[in-house]
Amino acid sequence: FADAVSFQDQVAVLFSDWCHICDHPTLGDSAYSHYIVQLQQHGLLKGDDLTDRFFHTLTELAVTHAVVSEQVIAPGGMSQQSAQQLQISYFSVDSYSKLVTLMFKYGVDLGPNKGSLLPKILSITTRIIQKDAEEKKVSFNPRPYFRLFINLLSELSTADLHDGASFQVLTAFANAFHVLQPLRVPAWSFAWLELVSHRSFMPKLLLCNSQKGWPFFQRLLGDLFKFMEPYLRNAELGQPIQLLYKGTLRVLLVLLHDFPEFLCDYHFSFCDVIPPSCIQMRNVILSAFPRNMRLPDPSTPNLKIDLLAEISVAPRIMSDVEGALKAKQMKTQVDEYLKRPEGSSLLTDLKQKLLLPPNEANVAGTRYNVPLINSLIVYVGIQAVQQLQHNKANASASAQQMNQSPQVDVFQIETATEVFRNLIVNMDTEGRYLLLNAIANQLRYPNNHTHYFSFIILYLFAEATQDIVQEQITRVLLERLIVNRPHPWGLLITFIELIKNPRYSFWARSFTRCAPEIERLFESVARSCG
Amino acid sequence: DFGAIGDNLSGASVVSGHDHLYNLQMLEAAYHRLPQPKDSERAKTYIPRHPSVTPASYPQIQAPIVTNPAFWERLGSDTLSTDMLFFAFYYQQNSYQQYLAAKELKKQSWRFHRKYNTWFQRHVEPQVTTDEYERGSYVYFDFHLADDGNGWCQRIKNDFTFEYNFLE
Amino acid sequence: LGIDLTTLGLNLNSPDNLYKTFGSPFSSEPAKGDPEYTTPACYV
Repeated sequence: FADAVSFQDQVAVLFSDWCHICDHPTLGDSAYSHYIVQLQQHGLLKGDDLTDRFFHTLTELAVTHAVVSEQVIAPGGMSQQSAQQLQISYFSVDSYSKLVTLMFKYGVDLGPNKGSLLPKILSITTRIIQKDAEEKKVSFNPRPYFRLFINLLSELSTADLHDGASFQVLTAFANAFHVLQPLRVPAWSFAWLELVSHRSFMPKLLLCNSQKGWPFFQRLLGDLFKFMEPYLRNAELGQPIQLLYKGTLRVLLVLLHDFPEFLCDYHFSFCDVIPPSCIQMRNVILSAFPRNMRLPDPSTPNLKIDLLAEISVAPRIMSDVEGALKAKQMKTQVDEYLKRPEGSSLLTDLKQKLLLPPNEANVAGTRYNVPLINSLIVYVGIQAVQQLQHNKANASASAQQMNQSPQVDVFQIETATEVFRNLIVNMDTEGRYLLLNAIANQLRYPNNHTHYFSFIILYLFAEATQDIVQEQITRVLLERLIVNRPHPWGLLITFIELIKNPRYSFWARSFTRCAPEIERLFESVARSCG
Repeated sequence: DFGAIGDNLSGASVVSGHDHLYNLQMLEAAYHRLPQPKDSERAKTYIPRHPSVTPASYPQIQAPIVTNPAFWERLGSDTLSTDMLFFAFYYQQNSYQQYLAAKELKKQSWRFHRKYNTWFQRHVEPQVTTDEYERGSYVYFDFHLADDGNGWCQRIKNDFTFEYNFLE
Repeated sequence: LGIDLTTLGLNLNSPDNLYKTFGSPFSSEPAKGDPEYTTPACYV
């Protein structure tokens, strides 16, 4: 085996033998297991470097023999990006994947501390795909690799979801897909999304082992959003990115319908990587609510939000809310400020801290560190809500105070609110927009974050001394309401409160009548909100 | 172990060695090589339980319609249709057809008794119903081939107690 | 203004899970082949 060329030739002979066995109408399990025993006797399945080279060569052989002919069906030569119609025979890929699944089913053991077979084979396959894509670039053909993964997924992800082995299989694929994410292999993006959302993978990973697969899928969805972000941010949707975007929406709708709690629990990290302009896609995520929850119709007259049982329950947030704050070493300073505002310098240069260095601003397409703003707003909000609940628990009387005029609330959460007020006053239009977005992203199903942030955004509207602030708050809410459905429940009840409650004298604001179409727009949205 | 794993989602992606334009070009190329439906279709290997050679004029593979749930839902509750359901249930075990047949039998108010491996249907409302069981007259499908060649028919069992812990 | 999501070929009011017949993100064709099913051991 020392000589690479003869090694390749020998593996080619072995592979050809295997294909003949697969092709034979009556050969079955005994022939298969005999062949695998022979491989073991050749020392090819010891989990060492030879094993790697063996599977590497097999994979390349299987893929190479897959593409039989590439017919150019559109006029013009290969140079133009015409839709090549590939006539592909998958016999070689199917034979190879059959060999892998049989090894898995026969429990081929690579020996002590050699890890298990599947992760090894998947890592070899991911390396080949990355290398092939790098070398071939626009000529890279994803389909044989797609076929290989579909075969392995369909065979190896058993129906029994509670079996630990099944979870290992699914996470091995999840790790492989993370390595092959679109940012790393963009020419594989469509095949990637097909596989990640495949019914042999996505539902199984989300259903198995009491949600242990959720962080893996959250990471994959984040990989997809990160890839699309630069193109969605400027809404420059050529056909390819538009197809990927629509495909993403379809996957999100399946998640919204079948796994809403997953979207609920990870909304925070998804909002970090979905650009602010992507309002409808973000609304799909923010509209998710636990299946056992019944949402009262937001347009119910005199709806008493405060009396809803769920409104005082904290939502489950599985994302790392504090991560961005910690990364900027700001969490300690924020904690100290919330405990003892006097003497803290947090607010003096807070806006500066939220800006990106110029070089990063170019890449990010904004001067602000959006994940840091999101982290700061939600972290401060969580502290305030906990403080409120703490006070409430201590003095039952304060329960009434909660519903008294905002002054009393403000007193209890003055420090937290001061952070929002400081930013609203000191930030420029772009910064304020991102701040208000971070708040509006918490207006979801009935929970105590929705309640708190709804109160905060209305309070900021009432306390604003500049028209531009009230206009921007209105814009942030309105742009989320005028897009096609779905619309998050918390957003609807906040906007209804804004336009109905005389305390905000909304209709007296000049910007509601600044142009006939704007006036009509407000009226139509007000009507649709009942 | 529920926390976010691996790299935090926020922040500039550190994974890509390429710029946006390159990625868009590669995506464009991928757009012309989308996976096709046939790339996922796996040859349906129907392995007959007891393969035997039949004249070539006989169908050699399953008719696709038997894997279509709508076909099973349309089977009525007349004897012939019900017998088809029982045939699929008892003679195509561990197959999608058995699953669909069981689903349809249940919809037609048959209940599977785990101890007797037999489907029962209430002939009249049960005389006694408790949390543990119900007792009354039931029709049941006798799939045994009795030595007098009978069997494979529906019989009535009076005063039968159906214990719920045998209900599948 | 986004798109009318009901035109993406998914029955969002379906009482059943959508994932069982979800064929592809890029086509509204339902999935082919036997959907997932399990039969209890006592059926065999």
